[in-house]
Amino acid sequence: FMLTPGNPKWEQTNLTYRIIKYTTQLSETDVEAAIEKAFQVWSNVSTLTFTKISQGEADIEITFVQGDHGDNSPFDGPDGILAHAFQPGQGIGGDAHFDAEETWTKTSSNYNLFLVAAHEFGHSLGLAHSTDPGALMYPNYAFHDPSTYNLPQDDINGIQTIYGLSNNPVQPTGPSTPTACDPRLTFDAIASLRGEILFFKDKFLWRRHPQLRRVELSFISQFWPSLPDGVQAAYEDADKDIVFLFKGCRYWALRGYDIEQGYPREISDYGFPSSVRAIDAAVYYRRKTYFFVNDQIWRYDNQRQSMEPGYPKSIASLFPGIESKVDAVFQQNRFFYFFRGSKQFEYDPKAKNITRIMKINTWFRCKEPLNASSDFSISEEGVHSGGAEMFYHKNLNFLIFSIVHVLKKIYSYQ
Amino acid sequence: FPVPGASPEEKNARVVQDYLEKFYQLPQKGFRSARQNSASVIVEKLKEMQRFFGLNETGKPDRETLEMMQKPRCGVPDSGD
Repeated sequence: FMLTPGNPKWEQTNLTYRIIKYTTQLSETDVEAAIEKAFQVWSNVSTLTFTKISQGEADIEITFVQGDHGDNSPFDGPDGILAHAFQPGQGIGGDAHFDAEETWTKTSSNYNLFLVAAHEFGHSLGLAHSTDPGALMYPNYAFHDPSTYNLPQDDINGIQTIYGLSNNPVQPTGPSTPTACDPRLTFDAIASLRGEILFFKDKFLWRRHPQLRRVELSFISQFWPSLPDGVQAAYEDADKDIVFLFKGCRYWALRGYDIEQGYPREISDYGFPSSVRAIDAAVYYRRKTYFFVNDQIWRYDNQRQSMEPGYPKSIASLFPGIESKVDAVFQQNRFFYFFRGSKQFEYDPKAKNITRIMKINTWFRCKEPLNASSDFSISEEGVHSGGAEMFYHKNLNFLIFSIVHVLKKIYSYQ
Repeated sequence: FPVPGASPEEKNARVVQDYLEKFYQLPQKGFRSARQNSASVIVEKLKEMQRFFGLNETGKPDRETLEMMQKPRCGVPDSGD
């Protein structure tokens, strides 16, 4: 988080606000509800209180205006700049202005007033823009479901730095933005999409494009605003050009940026019994979809559109070495990549063995050499090779190569 | 004859100029001194913007930088007062 230069703050914690001019696109009741909820975001995690007044000068005055509105910061019409607010102070200090030419909503359509107002009030209280892409105070607009919105930890830290801790005996906490190179990182789900790989984590996803160096972190809602956070499993049916996402008993079909009509549907469509309430991971391979549920696996025949008889089977019986529950899986080239906790298992389905164990961040091109797996041992994971030769790391391969090379040299001299 | 529109390069240059003026304290065109007018000021401001958003610090208005500049956002500057 960042504080406004000069660290301006309100001396009193009981602040007043007044809505001077409303937008015509929402009812006054809806505007007032959005504004009140936006203030609650900040009052819930600090000692601040906000009281609405209808007359007189308020600390924070709110207005919907368009174009040049007399504060030397003209609005630019639809899109672009949505709103701005002033740091704490007298007069215009603390005031929040919203561009009247935007489409203001209380839904996932652009632009949700509650979310923009909550951000602007952060400025009204003394916060500057944060570089944390998951923070409310990040400069760019992103949609989140207002009904389940939790102020991120970065913003909580910011406001508490200015105004102190909440009076609540149990200090409020919020979600933190995951870091791609964090060695403790885990994934909810992974799927390929038209040559890219999507890594899902909470409300975020990373996009890894094979031809781009940078791995892009985004909110799931930036691509599919109506999808929930915390996707549990995902796979791409490349033959149909569709990605399927799973959460609990429901699943969604995505074609590019669009969610297919008729979704979400129930996972019982696939033939799961009612005892299966969620799927841990899924992967599509040779017109079959493999579903991982606890330590069991189900195989769906996409051509016959039915679950194959004889399933579920234990994961260990179909993928020796991958003994137990997995977080995520995807398939690339001739390998499956299984993810469990902060470890990743490269699996050769033909040889039926694990070919490498790696840290989870190898796909993110971290500066640290995170793909080293020398700290893993066979006994640590209790991996099963299925009777085939197992390679753990290129260092080990290099060592074997070196020994063979030296032996050859010795024999050649003899 | 129809008047030709601005080329994509001109449009991009305008986007960059406007964005850096609004959010990164780039001196406005009308008030720039000869020294401030140098391309290096824009490069430095571009790098500052790219650093803020976690982009590659190329100092060039590459595709991802331009995409970031065109996203809807708050009008409060990212740097300075």
